Amino acid sequence: ESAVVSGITLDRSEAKLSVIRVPDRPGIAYRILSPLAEAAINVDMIIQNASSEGYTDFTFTLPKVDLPKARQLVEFVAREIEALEVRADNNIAKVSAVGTGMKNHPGVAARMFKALADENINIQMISTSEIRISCVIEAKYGELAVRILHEAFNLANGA
Amino acid sequence: ESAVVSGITLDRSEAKLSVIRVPDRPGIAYRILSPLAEAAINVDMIIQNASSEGYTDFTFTLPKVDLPKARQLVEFVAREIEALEVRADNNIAKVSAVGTGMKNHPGVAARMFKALADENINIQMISTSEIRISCVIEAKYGELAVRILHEAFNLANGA
Ligand SMILES: C[C@@H](O)[C@H](N)C(=O)O
Ligand SMILES: C[C@@H](O)[C@H](N)C(=O)O
Repeated sequence: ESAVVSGITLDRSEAKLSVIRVPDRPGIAYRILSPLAEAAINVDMIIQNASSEGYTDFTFTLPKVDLPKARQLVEFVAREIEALEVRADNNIAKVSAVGTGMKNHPGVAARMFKALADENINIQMISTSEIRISCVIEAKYGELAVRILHEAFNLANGA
Repeated sequence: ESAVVSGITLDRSEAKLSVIRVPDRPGIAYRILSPLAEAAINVDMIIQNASSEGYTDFTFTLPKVDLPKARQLVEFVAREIEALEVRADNNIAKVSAVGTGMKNHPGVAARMFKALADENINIQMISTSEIRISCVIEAKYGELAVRILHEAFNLANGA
């Protein structure tokens, strides 16, 4: 699988906002996101897993500089939709394995997760596409994660 | 934002497996995924949101044909890691807006979510990258979702 991964990227510029326990019914995702779009806040990753008992969490990452404004907007919506709370986290890094045709190489994600686990780096969030596997981890592990992933995928440092 | 979205894709070939309430500690993601990789099961989307009280859900999509085998493997791991349960869903479709530089156009996701909400289509899962916003919805809404998203983004049908 090493041939599939062409590089490792690290993004330390983002923060995370989660709206906890939102009702899983049509219109909720729009209500959370549209004030952010109107405020021209560049939302990056959006992660929402399947619901349990009619509720789920709605999380997104964004530039750290936009966190105070975004939090204010989202807290207003959270109250309106009667979500449980809004949680912000300024202490994250996003590390990604980038490549092509990841879908047909299930071993790639397994290898990435193993490399992080072997260093005891906890994976807080996971989001994937055909060309990228992204893990959100604690910010302080960012450079270490990049180094071990370069090793895990036989990439020269700087790839 | 219409210029940013170049096409809408629909994938009806996948099923979803969720491992509910897994401990949020290093090694868990690897333990769930590695048996699947060893069985050469092509896992597509992996979604894991941030944890609450030390637990989170781990979800992935895969070809429907692989669901019985994958479910068996994952149920074994779920018992080992003392997750709450494994849930399978064979009734999903993945609809995606594809484009470039989505990150710098926050209105794109908002417009997509609004279009689905206006048709009362519930968004079960969301996963995004710079070039794609994917929503998992109930399978029966697949074609309708594609049609309304073509309209929402001013794309000719077939784009
Ligand atoms: C939670 C949120 O995504 C909701 N299901 C919606 O469709 O908007
Ligand atoms: C839940 C799972 O992702 C865990 N946090 C891990 O690092 O493996």
